[in-house]
Amino acid sequence: SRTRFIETFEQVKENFAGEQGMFRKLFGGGRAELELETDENGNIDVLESGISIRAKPPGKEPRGLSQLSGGEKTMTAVALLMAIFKSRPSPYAILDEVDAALDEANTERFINVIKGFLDKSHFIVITHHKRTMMGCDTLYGITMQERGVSTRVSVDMKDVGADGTLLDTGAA
Amino acid sequence: SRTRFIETFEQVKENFAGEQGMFRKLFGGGRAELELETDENGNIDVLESGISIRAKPPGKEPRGLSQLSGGEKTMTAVALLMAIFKSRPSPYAILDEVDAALDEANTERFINVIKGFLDKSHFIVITHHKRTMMGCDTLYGITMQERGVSTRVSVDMKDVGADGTLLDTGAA
Amino acid sequence: MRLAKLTLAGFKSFADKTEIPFNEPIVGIVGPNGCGKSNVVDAIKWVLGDQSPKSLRGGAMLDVIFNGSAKRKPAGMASVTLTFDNPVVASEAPALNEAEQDSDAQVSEGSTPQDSESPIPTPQARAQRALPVDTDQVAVTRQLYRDGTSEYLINNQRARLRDIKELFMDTGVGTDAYSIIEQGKVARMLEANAAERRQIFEEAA
Amino acid sequence: MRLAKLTLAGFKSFADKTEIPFNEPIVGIVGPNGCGKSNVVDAIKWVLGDQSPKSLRGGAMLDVIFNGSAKRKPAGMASVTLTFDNPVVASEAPALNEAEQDSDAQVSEGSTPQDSESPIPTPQARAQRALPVDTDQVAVTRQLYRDGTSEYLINNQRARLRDIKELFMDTGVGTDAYSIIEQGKVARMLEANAAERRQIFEEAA
Ligand SMILES: Nc1ncnc2c1ncn2[C@@H]1O[C@H](COP(=O)(O)OP(=O)(O)OP(=O)(O)O)[C@@H](O)[C@H]1O
Ligand SMILES: Nc1ncnc2c1ncn2[C@@H]1O[C@H](COP(=O)(O)OP(=O)(O)OP(=O)(O)O)[C@@H](O)[C@H]1O
Ligand SMILES: [Mg+2]
Ligand SMILES: [Mg+2]
Repeated sequence: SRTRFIETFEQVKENFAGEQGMFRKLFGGGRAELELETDENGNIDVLESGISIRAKPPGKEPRGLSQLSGGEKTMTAVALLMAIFKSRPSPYAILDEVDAALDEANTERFINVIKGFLDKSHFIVITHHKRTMMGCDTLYGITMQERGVSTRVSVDMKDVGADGTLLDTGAA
Repeated sequence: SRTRFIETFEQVKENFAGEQGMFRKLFGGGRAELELETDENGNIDVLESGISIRAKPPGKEPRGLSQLSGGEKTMTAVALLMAIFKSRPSPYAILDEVDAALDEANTERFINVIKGFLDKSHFIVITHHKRTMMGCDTLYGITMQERGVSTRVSVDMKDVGADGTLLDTGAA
Repeated sequence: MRLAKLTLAGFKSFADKTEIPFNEPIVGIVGPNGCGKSNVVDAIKWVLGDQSPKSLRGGAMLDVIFNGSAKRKPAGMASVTLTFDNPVVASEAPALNEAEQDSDAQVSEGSTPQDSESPIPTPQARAQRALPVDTDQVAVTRQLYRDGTSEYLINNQRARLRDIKELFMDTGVGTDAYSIIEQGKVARMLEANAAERRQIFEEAA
Repeated sequence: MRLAKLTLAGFKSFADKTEIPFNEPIVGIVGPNGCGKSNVVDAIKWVLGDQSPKSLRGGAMLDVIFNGSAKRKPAGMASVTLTFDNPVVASEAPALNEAEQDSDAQVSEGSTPQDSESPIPTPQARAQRALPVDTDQVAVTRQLYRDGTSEYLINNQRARLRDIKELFMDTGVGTDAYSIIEQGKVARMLEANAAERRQIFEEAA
């Protein structure tokens, strides 16, 4: 399990922080790092040590993850997630309003990255953003025509208003 | 300070959970409760006891705050905030992407409630939602025309795309 | 192996039987606040064996059963079924000795009618499926009654939680950290400390 | 008393001097991810005396100084000024005895030129302002140099943090919980436990 862990870690590191990695794809440049933390004597114990992340959006010099903005943190987390996904694909991924903090340009990049994974898995994406909805192959609306009771309605892109609202579903 | 605390608490309770309170205004109905928690003997010690909140959106029977949805939690928190605001107005309020989890209908109600407070204070609202932008009296854009350096640009509503993006700011 | 559909009845706000098909690569779920979108995610976590009421946003496990609305009485039971496509994927067969080959061919001919398109497994290519159940679809069901009794089913046959866990071993399916991202949790991956992050990697390894 | 404008220079990503006027009831701040919107909120918290680097999303307090970009060198100092309107609000004057009235009238005539519209405070109505500084605007400034020295100024006169806190006593201005809601914190008010919630009430009381 030691070798398995190192192997996975190295793969994810490459998928996340490499030249063609997810971080550079989502940010259109910049640099990221993923390292196993050393202990106080400078040694790395593969089975125990924590994992540290550094993220540098293009043209910036942040002093740590805490200086990143809300949107930058989301994009970095999505890059890490997709890097793990790439090395250990799962038949499905469920993302519940992952795009809440993203502006339109980043939402666009997020959807484009997801589209690169469809050979191995499929995605279920819950969103309020019109741009994300446009990237989906099919949309299902969950509404409460009767108060307190959820029902599923089929939604066509043309039923979605410019701001992402479902037109005419008569939700209670 | 004991009487002062009780007085504030009672005022906030009325502003939050009363018939004309903020909760019913933001949810268009329903019922909320704000209570001082009793200790194991059933007594209330005003200076020590915690504060418990119950929220019941119209037509639903949630068993506690944890069953509320992301948007319902935000609206309940905003209702509480505005209730505190009403009893202890401050000259300004700064809200940083408070509307991130809200759908359009709730964003509309949120802005309308804020508009009811303008006699006592003014608001600074950071948002990506077009509907919130439309409720503002003036908009300032913060962009990075030069990578890594923030500048302020004036923004007219007509410069804002249907999905809330700033058109033509040439952000890096 | 892919998700085919989810069926809910009496689970949280889904009082009536509701089916959500997943027959496209990217399925979007949309709708107003508080209408039940995240309850769909909870349903998938629950049927895959999640044992923690807190992770299902409730106080007690019974909170997953529809507890009534303005016009409806509480339900007596919650039931969720997750159906997977489990097609035959012909794969390189390891050379089998004679006796084993014969008995194999007999078993699979008898137990399930193969799809007409997929070939009867010839002794050369052993029928492989992603899930160790010899059917084109696998339906996993979890039920909970008001009196607290609960049941798991695989293709309508009673099973235990251990069987469900074994069914999905090494397939990447499960309620672990990296394939289900709950609402509000995305930035938490970064805010977690180094040791918690390690947790996510270990699940992936 | 109202917020009039915020001026930043060398604070976080605001390398150049930037002014943000607040002359409307609802001011919206918009822009792409990572461009500096939340840094504006940090600037307001900082100038009002926030002492915690963590609450300003940094590691050390020096992290608030512009630390360079692809084309620029790090700045040597961060400076933020928050200007408040502090107009005279004529109010019911408690009846003053004769001697006190005379000395009062003299002081205010001499120290600052009153707005031409606002009446010279007559002995009946004592000139009251929301902030205990006798000027129509009050500018609060905080500066931090790379070598760690920091300064507070009120209307360009050196002051201490204690003076700033006293200036805003009982006005509702401050970095407390209910008038500044940081990004991602709104739902936390509900998730906090009962004791933490009490904290918010105490600040308001
Ligand atoms: N056992 C139950 N019975 C009935 N209703 C329930 C039950 N459990 C939760 N609910 C209701 O489900 C609603 C929450 O649904 P959910 O969290 O899925 O909303 P959502 O569509 O994700 O909304 P948002 O867009 O705000 O995130 C709540 O209003 C809650 O009262
Ligand atoms: N001392 C500093 N010097 C230079 N840049 C800094 C400094 N501190 C923070 N930054 C930069 O400021 C950016 C974050 O800005 P901020 O959090 O205000 O973004 P935002 O506009 O709120 O974005 P979002 O919409 O994603 O929330 C980061 O990219 C960070 O690198
Ligand atoms: Mg939700
Ligand atoms: Mg921000």
